[in-house]
Amino acid sequence: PNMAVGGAAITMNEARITVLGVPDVPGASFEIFSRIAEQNISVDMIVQNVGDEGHADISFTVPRDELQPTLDAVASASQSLGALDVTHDENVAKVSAVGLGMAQQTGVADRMFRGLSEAGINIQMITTSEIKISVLVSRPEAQTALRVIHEVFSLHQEPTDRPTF
Amino acid sequence: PNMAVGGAAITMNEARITVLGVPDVPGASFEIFSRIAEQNISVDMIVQNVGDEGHADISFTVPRDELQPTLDAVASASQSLGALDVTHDENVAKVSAVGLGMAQQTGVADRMFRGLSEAGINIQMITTSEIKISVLVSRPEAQTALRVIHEVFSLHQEPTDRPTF
Ligand SMILES: C[C@@H](O)[C@H](N)C(=O)O
Ligand SMILES: C[C@@H](O)[C@H](N)C(=O)O
Repeated sequence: PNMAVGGAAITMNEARITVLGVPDVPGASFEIFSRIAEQNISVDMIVQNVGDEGHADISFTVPRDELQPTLDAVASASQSLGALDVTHDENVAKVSAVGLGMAQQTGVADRMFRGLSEAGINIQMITTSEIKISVLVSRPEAQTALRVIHEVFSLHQEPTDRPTF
Repeated sequence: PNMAVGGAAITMNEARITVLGVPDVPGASFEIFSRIAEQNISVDMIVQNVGDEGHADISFTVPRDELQPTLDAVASASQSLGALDVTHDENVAKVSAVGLGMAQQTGVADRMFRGLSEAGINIQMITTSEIKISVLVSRPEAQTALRVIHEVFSLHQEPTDRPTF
């Protein structure tokens, strides 16, 4: 099926937190996110890839100005889980291609990643849904990444003139 | 802000592919997804966590019956990238909580992960958008995971009776 990317979005002031080496067992994610929920911290992206040898890394983003309370909340979770480490980066931004019918995302990912590749922008994290592909990039590159998405999906054009992918 | 989970979704017959140890440089994601796009393979989830020492793991899911052509496409990408390895699992399913206004997802993640934890279901991958939290679980656990989501978000009730989180 065809899909149409209808827009692009940017969240400029994110911070990324990663809990490394989380035991890959039921309840571990809950331990982390219950502590965060207790502090009423607003989480944006959550990314976890498959575990390796019984451990997984869980990353998530929060508004940059919520980094410190997040690190405090995560520190206690990490300790009680026996996770390996907690890292963070406050120089990141989320950029997204937003679709109208992106149930098949392959063409969108291909085109979006080509554009970012040609602009020399490194993709730090990827997360997707049927209507959205989001990448985390460094903040200095975020505006360029947004411009790239506008260009590769012809978003400055009228919707009827836009190609579908 | 409050948010409402309006529904749950399940994609029962997924297969997960992971390219391990991808060089964490611009163009690497494009190399993988261009090969997949060339084969017209429909990709569902794409998950990448932050890299470590110059390498990152990229996972994605496809319909289970597209696994073999996907492995063929990825094999050549992996080789040209000098990635470490390619792994896969065809015994997985995607289960999601779908929201109406989930711009702040913390309460949803907390509640969803609590339910899965109490049911003893292991979360293999996590990906999110403003309107959705999706987890990859083993296929035998998928129906239970779906039931859990219905229960923790009271999805059998009329919308006006549902709590918001
Ligand atoms: C790693 C973490 O997601 C774990 N598998 C859990 O289910 O909580
Ligand atoms: C790992 C991969 O995402 C790489 N960082 C890229 O930009 O393509």
